[in-house]
Amino acid sequence: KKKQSNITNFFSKK
Amino acid sequence: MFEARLVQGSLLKKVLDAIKELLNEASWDCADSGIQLQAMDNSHVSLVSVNLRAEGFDKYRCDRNLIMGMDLTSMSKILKCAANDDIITMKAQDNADTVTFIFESPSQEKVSDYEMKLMNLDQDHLGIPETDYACVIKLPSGEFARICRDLSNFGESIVIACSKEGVKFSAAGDIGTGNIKLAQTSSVDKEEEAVIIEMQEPVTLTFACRYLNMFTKATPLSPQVSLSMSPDVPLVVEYSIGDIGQIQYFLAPKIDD
Repeated sequence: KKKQSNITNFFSKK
Repeated sequence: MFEARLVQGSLLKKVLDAIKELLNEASWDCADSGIQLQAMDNSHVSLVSVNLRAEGFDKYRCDRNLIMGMDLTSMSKILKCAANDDIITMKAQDNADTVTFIFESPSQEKVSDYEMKLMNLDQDHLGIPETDYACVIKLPSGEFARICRDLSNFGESIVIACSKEGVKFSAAGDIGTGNIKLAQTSSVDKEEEAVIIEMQEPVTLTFACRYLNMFTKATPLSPQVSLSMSPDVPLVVEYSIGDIGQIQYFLAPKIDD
């Protein structure tokens, strides 16, 4: 079973 | 003073159609170099980045950097009032709390203007690292839309597997499974019909159909789309916006629980 990751896990806040 | 005039106004209408389902509101950052928008969807699963270069406009003036926060549903309603062949101008004063859209018919015999309130949006901007992707797949945008639509009948996710043999899109669910394989085209009459695969290493990733389908709302913008993938990082789905810029969608993969 796969779960959806968040984009914020990959790109950090500027 | 900010003023941007686009003879090919239909491009701006298409950009709105390409983002309005994914984003409720967003800020347009206007600078001397052009207009940019970056925003995440409500669930923070995807990120949209729109870039419109100043040189792409028929007239462009931006004396001071300006952030125009807009309700995209309202902006879309206004752009629906423009005909496809209208010339569209966006105008705002420095520090203004409104933006004006001016639509001119090609013959200049009909001119409409619509003023819209701007919003103060406190949105995070994310830094997108420069990435050399392991696989870059270029394919006709209509083909990609069709694949996403067809495979959505089978499940909530699409597995994209890129290898030297080609690219395989798969979905599985209650009714069964579906697989669509595309090989690199050997020869095509038109460049936009080509499937081109540049691969450093094979990559297999899983993505939510719902988001892929929302990205394909950009299909009318460009005959080709590019998909960039590397292991364990977001997919990039990119469409060019005529010759004035591009729209990129970043989608976080589904990962093992």
